[in-house]
Amino acid sequence: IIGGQPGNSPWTVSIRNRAGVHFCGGSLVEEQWVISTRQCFSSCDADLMGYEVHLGMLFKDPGPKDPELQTIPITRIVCGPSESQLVMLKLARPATLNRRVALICLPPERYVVPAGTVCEIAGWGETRGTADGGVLNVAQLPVLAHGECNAALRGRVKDSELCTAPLRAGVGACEGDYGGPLACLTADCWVLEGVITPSRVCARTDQPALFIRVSLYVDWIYKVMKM
Amino acid sequence: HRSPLNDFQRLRATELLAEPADPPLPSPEQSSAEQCARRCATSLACRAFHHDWQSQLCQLLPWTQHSPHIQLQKNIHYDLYQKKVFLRDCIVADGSSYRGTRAMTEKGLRCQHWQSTTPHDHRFLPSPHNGLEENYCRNPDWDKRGPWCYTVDPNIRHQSCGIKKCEDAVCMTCNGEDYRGTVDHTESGTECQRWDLQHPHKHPYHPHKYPDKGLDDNYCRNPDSSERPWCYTVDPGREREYCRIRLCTEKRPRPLNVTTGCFRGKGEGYRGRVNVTVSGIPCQRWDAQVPHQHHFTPEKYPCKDLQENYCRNPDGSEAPWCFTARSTVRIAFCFHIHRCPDELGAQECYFGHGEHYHGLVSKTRKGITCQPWAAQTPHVPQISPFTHPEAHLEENYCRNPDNDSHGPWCYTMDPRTPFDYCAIKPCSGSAVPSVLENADAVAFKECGQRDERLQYKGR
Repeated sequence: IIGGQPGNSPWTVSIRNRAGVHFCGGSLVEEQWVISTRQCFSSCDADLMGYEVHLGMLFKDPGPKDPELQTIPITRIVCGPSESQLVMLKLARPATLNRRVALICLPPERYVVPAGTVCEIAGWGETRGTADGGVLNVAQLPVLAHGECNAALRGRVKDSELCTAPLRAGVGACEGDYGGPLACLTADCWVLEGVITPSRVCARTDQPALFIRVSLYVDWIYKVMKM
Repeated sequence: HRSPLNDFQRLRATELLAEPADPPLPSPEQSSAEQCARRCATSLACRAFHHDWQSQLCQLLPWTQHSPHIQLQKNIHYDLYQKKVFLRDCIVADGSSYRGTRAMTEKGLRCQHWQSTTPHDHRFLPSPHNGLEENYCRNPDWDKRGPWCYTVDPNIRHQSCGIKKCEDAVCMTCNGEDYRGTVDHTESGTECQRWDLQHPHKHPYHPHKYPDKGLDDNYCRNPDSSERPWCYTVDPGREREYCRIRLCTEKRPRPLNVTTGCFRGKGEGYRGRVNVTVSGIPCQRWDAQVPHQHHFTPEKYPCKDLQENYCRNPDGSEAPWCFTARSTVRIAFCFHIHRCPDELGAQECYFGHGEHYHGLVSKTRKGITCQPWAAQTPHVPQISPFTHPEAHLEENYCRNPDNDSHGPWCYTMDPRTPFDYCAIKPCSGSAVPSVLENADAVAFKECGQRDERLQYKGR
């Protein structure tokens, strides 16, 4: 996260490959399910044997004796509808919810986040020197109205994308944060409104940032978990 | 520090089926796989053993998969361990330990049975110790040329069998990532440690964690994209060492999935020209060692196209990557390169959500065949012709019985994929109302777990 600060985001998970290297983020929506982005995975039937999620830690590389750290293997990947760029990851066992690990709510189907809502991104990705890259960083970004966003990006914004306004200070997600959450506090609930996807440039000061609009795929999410 | 299992080749979830033996086989005994291997290794009659990993029962066997009237069969309860000497079709050193079943000379002559003294009389008669079985090629006199036999041609007394050395039998291409031969010693002659053991060296390359790397037994492999195949050694003072394996002289195979504008899978075939990380840092040239020293040089990895400073994936990482030109950031993935589309082209189209689609498409967008709606395997359906009789759930055609907003779908014949959407797209002009047109205010009535936000307390 560029332009952020160390913080707490108990639904943000670190996705690790077989070598134990963090390569993407995700969000815990059920005790045994994580949402992330398709871009992070080689295919919809990738063999994820040896891949894990790490939860409950603040440090990117906590010690093995960190009492809060939970390490859970990933057993399955399910790709979302075409153009959603979402994946759901099933965990080998449920995560234990505690003060460091929590679920994030899903929005109502097709819910549109009001413009101006201040939401939060979180991740262990690249900070470009703006913060400590060894801990979880969070940053606030305001939601931009779709019309304004479309104008700024010359009509290239899809309904399935959610925009946040660019900040002069240069705030945004970067490599290593992809798949992580855009969480918005609504009526005392933290709700997963967006998923971070790769962009060509991180934290632009002159263009909105785009996220996957989760509310368009909530029906699919529930269907996968039910099936 | 070698394990007795080093002499065996393991086949998981497999057993050897034989006709009832006379005399019958000894009863299984309780022991670990290593103890069983030790017993079998010291028994002349034993050539293999079954090990029941749940009950820790072990049964010694006098045959292998190459024995007459013996066949392999899947059995989840057993692992089958067979002595390597009876399975190898190559030789180690002079081949005096060769116990394979080659029975023809290098010039195509059939071998004479060792038990027979015609057409050629000889002194190499079979015994329980010398392995002179049937008419198989053997090397009872440590001939430098390797295993040989007497021939059935009265004019040619004996001839070499021309069996290759194991290090030459299977060659490797590129850096040997795909090498699956049977070399199990390093270039200094040290025996390799088994990949499924953690002694004498602990290591992260568990076979079950890397199922695509071929980490079988103690054979030389290259699971980490080193320059060439290697192994952990049985010498506690030497953790790992390269193996000597012949480089194939045939033309180098073209990598799969070569792309330039996008990448497929993990992007190992990506040959595009993106050379900047997503955070704007230029990539370091592959032929440079500054600011980051590394071993991924173009000369050592000739198949990986490590040109200039382009994003590449020479080591099977998640995506193309590069060393960066900034000293504080060693490596960055190039996730900003788009993935190539990997879905089937739409074969038909549907209106609305496709709830009235009654077409004949029966494949998912990934090309997997749909499961018949009335079937119970591989997936037990929650929606079927019985639960939804009005939904026209015929055969295995794509349908939308639950008005899924993402279109027609089906259960699939892939056991790992319960359901998926189909190779059908919305018909042009069939617009579902935009989510932005009906943005009603929503009152949140329920709440998830309240965040107990902690103040970050510093280090």
